[in-house]
Amino acid sequence: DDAADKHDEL
Amino acid sequence: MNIFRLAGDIAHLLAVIILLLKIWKSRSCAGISGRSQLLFAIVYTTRYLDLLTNFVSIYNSVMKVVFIAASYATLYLMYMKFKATYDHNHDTFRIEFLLIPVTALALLVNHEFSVLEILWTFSIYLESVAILPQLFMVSKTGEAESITSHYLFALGSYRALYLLNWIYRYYFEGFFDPIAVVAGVVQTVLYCDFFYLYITKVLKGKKLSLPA
Repeated sequence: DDAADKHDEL
Repeated sequence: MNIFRLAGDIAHLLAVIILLLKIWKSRSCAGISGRSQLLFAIVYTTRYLDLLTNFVSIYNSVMKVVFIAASYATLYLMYMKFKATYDHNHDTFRIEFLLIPVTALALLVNHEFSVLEILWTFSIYLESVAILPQLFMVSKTGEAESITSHYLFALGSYRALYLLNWIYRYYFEGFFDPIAVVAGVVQTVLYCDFFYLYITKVLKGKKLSLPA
């Protein structure tokens, strides 16, 4: 989900 | 993880390493804006607080730690170890003109009104303009050493590659984060003038100097 994407990208 | 994202991360890592090596090898931080470096340290600190709350992958955690550590190491070299070489007379961009509007915007335009989310948004907005003191310094002195140009090129390429990553993800994963994308576009646009000079001058072996 988008919340996880946020933590994935640097 | 797609190729654009990976290339972006590598460019980012390369930029940080080039800067540290430049300062360490020449024992000098001449031509580097301490104010931009201070802003980058704030950017990484506020964005990567999620190291404490979310685990994504080893790659993700290592990169975040490296970016935080490198930004503080750069500040240490500039403001402590090689302080005498810091060209503060030319580093005069008023960072409160960036910090105040960016803070206001992060409080107004965010995904969720929570502390971590607002700090993440703040860091995205701040990163988009954090290079301005450095670009201002280059324009003020009218030139930059080649190694500083390589640093700026790698750092600017990183967000441009992230833009390609977001286009890819929009088409293939249905992912779209307007805050990151708009800030990323602003960040990349700020480098355009520099990219032009880099390609037309530095890559042809000339020093980056601005017309008087």
